[in-house]
Amino acid sequence: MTKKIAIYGKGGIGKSTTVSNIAAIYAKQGLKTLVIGCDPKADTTRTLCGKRIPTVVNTLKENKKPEKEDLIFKGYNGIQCVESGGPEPGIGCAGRGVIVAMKRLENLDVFSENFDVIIYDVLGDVVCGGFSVPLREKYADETFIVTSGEYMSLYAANNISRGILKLKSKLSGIILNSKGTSNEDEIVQEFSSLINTKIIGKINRSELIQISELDAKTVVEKYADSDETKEYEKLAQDILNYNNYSTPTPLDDEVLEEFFKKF
Amino acid sequence: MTKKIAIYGKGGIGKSTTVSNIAAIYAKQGLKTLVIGCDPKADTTRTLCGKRIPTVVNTLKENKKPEKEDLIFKGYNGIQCVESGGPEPGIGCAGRGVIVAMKRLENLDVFSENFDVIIYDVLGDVVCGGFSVPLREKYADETFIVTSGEYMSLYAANNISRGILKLKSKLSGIILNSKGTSNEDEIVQEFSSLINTKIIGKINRSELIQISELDAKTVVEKYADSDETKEYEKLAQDILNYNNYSTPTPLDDEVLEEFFKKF
Ligand SMILES: Nc1ncnc2c1ncn2[C@@H]1O[C@H](COP(=O)(O)OP(=O)(O)O)[C@@H](O)[C@H]1O
Ligand SMILES: Nc1ncnc2c1ncn2[C@@H]1O[C@H](COP(=O)(O)OP(=O)(O)O)[C@@H](O)[C@H]1O
Ligand code: SF4
Ligand SMILES: [Mg+2]
Ligand SMILES: [Mg+2]
Repeated sequence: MTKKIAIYGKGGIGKSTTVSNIAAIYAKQGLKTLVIGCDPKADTTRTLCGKRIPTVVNTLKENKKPEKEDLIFKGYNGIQCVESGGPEPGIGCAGRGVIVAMKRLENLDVFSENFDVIIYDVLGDVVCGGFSVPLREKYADETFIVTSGEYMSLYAANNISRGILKLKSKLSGIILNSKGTSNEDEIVQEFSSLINTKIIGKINRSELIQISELDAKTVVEKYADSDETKEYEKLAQDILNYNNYSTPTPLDDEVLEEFFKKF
Repeated sequence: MTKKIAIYGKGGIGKSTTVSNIAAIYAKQGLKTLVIGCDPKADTTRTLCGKRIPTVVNTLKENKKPEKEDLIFKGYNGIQCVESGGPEPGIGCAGRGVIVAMKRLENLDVFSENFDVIIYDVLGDVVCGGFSVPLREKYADETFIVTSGEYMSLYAANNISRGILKLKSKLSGIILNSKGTSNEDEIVQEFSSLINTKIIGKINRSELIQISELDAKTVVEKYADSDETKEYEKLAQDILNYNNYSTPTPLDDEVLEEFFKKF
């Protein structure tokens, strides 16, 4: 029974960092894992493969009939990695790369292989066009939103939960990727319950995570015995074992503003 | 001769804060000013009108034939304010609100009124669909990008300049909205010249700006004699007097990464 999860959140909030590190944990545990980057930044899998891999969109420019090995690249501990990529800004839909990538992987029967875990890392600044595909087309069964205690990321989380509601999908939980701002835990805790979900796990802010990234590695690979790795272990486990979800109750913009102001 | 400028930048970087404050300066100088919010967040004009105004998209749900006064609201010192709004996340294009708003204002002959300044505040996390309209359709002649020294905002700035290049539009300059990170001035200075533009002005990080926002006012209105207001005065002047622009030379993702790493 493949665990298919989509990770959404504001740009820069820490989706790729979270996705790559929990994927590394799953791979260490011997789980057959597929990571699909659905962010035009196309850098989700950089720390898993040690460098940026070719995107599906760019590969298709040169090769009209790509095989699996032209689109999927093996990374740390055999994790299979795909980057959708995106069209040039200003032209068509930024999410078009995701639509194209999903179709190609579908046609190559990638989704019928027996992966233990499939993780989608999806841009969440807008929830439209290709970026809603993982939810809309049921490529993912569960959605987690990465946020910090900052207003901007909560605004995005609220917006994403509107998309989830609209697309009749389910919200499994909030991943708190700490920025260390004031009252952060309390703010995110209360926000989560206001939108009818809960915090599934928390990752503390840590320089080690950034240092590993500069070395194009996950902290799980580079600092295997660190507290940081233990945190990702716990989060990966909690996500894997979690089989609950809810229909979110997004807040009106004014209500979200008022909520945030009282802190 | 109407000065028509578009302000782009990553979500949360400070576009609305910059736009509302320079608009307030123009209005204080007696310039007939129109501010058009092109961000689904629809809060560009909140500090100019003292509260959130109805968006064009929402107004159209109830009123199929809106007049100017249903879409344009007067704010601080007579500034005329419009919020495009956006469709529900997950449905259609997030930028659709901008397309709809522009058409409506066009049909009501708003653009043929003799404004001295028209400022577009545009989401820049993706440069597609409606969000490229201010550039594509020549609603704006000049584009400025707001950035800080943080990688995420520079990545977005670089992406936006790709959109500008693709749409055969012009980049007038970079507005440095400081986050106070290390080597910020140097990083943004060098980035600007690498993409063939320059820093048009800088706004320092200041609590006063946030305090004013909590009071739904610009710092120009609430703290008229402050250094912060003087900074916006200088920026507004420099933007108004600036009549230069360039074709940007966006960097490849890898080149941008390397550039950032050396700091
Ligand atoms: N818990 C953390 N501690 C320290 N730095 C982090 C943490 N999570 C993310 N970062 C850093 O923040 C930046 C943005 O993270 P990233 O995962 O690329 O965001 P996203 O994929 O959401 O755009 C990266 O430089 C990353 O190293
Ligand atoms: N120079 C500044 N100093 C302090 N706070 C700022 C500054 N510029 C913006 N901010 C704050 O940052 C947040 C995001 O700014 P905003 O203008 O809404 O961003 P955007 O419109 O780009 O999404 C706001 O809370 C705003 O008050
Ligand atoms: S659907 Fe979303 S990603 Fe696609 S063009 Fe519209 S705003 Fe851009
Ligand atoms: Mg990412
Ligand atoms: Mg804004």
